[in-house]
Amino acid sequence: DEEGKLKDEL
Amino acid sequence: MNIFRLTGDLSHLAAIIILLLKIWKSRSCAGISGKSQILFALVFTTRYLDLFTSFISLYNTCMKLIYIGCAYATVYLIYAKFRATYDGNHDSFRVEFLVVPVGGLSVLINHDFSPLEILWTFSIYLESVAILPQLFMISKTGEAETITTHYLFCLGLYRALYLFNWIWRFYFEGFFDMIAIVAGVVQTVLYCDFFYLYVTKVLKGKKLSLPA
Repeated sequence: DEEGKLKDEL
Repeated sequence: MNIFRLTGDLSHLAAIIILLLKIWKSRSCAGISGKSQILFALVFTTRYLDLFTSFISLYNTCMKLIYIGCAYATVYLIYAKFRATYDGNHDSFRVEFLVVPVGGLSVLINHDFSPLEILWTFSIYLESVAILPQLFMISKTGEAETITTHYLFCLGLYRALYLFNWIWRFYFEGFFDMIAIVAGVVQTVLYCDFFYLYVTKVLKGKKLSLPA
C-alpha cells in the first residue's frame, strides 16, 4: 500500500 | 532517495557520532540528558523492528544498525561507564509525561491497527518529543557545552531536512505520510529557539548560555 512506501525511510 | 533525505540522514549520523565521541573522549556526560538518550534508543528499537523481516537496501540496514548500536552505546556510557559524571539532578524531566500520551496517541491515530504499525507510529510520535528532556536540562543548567550545541544542531537539522524530503516525495512521487509529517513539524518547531540561540551565539563564537 502507498503508506508502506515511506517505510523505506530511516 | 533524494538530496534532502541523504543529507538529513548524514546530519543525523553526525549528531549521533558527535555525541558518542564527546562522551568517550571527554570521559564525561556532563550536560547530557540520559533520559533523552534512553528515549532515542526506544525510538530506534520500536521503529527498526522490521530490520530482520524486510530488506530495503544495504544503506538502510547499515544505518539502522549503526543508529541502534550507537544509541545503546551512548546510554551505556551515560548510565554505566561514566555514571559518576551523569548530572541526574538537572536531568529531571518526567519522561512518563511523554511516553504515556505518545503511547495512547499511537494506539488512537495510526495507519493500521497492527502491532508493527502501532510501534512504528509510537516511534514517530516519541521521536518528535524525545529531545525535550535535553532542552529542559539546558534550560535548568542555563548553559551547554559548545560540542553539545553542535550535536543538537545536527539533530534538529536532520528532521528539518526530512520535511523538505517529504515535500520532494509528494511532488515527484505523489507519496506523503501525514503522521510522519505532522510529527516532523512538531519535532523541528521544538528546536526553533535553540536554532536561534545557536545561530546568534554559538556561530559567533560565544558560549550558549540562557538567561537563567
